[in-house]
Amino acid sequence: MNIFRLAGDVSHLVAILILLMKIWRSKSCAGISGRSQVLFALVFTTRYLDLFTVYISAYNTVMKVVFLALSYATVYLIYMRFRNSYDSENDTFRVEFLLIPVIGLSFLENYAFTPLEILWTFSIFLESVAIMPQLFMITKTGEAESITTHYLFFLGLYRALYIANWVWRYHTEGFYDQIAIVSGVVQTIFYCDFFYLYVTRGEEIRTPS
Amino acid sequence: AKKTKSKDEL
Repeated sequence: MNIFRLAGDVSHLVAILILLMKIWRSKSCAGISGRSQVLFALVFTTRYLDLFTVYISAYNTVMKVVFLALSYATVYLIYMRFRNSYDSENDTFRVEFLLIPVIGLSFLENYAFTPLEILWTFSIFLESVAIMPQLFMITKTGEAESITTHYLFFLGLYRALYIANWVWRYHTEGFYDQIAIVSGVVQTIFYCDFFYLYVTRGEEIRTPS
Repeated sequence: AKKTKSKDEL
């Protein structure tokens, strides 16, 4: 554990909490892509199956359980509790275009050809593209509420901090995780355009039409 | 290239 890794995890947690609290307090999930949130729940589910097989640390276990619980709570709020406010007409990104290549890639490139390892790889690849339905929705409607942009900022920052963590670990431990690093860099690149708009235009984002 | 999976990262 180093400062970049800890800051990355905190940033990830903050992002998820911002989104959950926004939906809970406004009793609305307008402007939020339910499809992206389902993909994130799938990411956590397939990655954290090792909760049942190996014990790493109390921190590791607690964080995994928290991320799983919060991601399912978010999906529940969008599709059940506040489904009247769900903007399904603009949440139309075809997720099969993400899932099919990601499933294929996880079978081709993995650390071991076992169910758990393939699912772990699937989750890493899927995480890198899971935000695309949300970004697509913002492009389609041409706007995002400021609180939604804060969510995206912290979510992007999390993987960017993980990159710093990987650089740090490579230099201090000589350790690197090729699949996670490549996917993490790809994931962060998707946020660059958003980061630019966030910084230059301020919180509320309107895409040029 | 050496390939290792990180087990402790989230």
